Amino acid sequence: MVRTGELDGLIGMVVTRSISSGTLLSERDFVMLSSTVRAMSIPVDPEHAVGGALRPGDRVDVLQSADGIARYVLVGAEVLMVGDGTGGALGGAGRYAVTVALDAESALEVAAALSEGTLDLVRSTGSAPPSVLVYPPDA
Amino acid sequence: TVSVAVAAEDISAGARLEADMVRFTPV
Repeated sequence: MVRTGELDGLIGMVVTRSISSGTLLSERDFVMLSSTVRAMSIPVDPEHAVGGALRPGDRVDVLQSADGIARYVLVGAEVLMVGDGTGGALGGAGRYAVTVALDAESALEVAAALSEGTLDLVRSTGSAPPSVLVYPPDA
Repeated sequence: TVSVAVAAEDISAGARLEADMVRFTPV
């Protein structure tokens, strides 16, 4: 719960879920985006995103697969928000989407990956970075 | 009794929090 006096620290932070009028607010409902970090929503079906179980604060890797080749396009990105597909700012027209923090170059790579092939989001919270970035290795 | 924050209006995910989006209620 957010008490009187704690609100000032939350002003300007980004809301991580849609909140109905009258709902108690929690600090977990907010995330601070720095001025140097970009946020990008990745539209993906829940079955390609840990069954829809991702939550703000999770770390994810983004994989692209096409023509029998899979590669990592983003590793260890923080999940900022998860659109549940029911509408609102992130859900759009009923589409599930996961918003991640990334830099400008990574945003370009993800945008390019979105334009072709299939994307999968893999929860990597607490995991070591992958040692193999492309499969098959000689692709 | 303490006062806790509740949403004064419907707030969409992705919005930046502003003071007038919040009111306090005693619990």
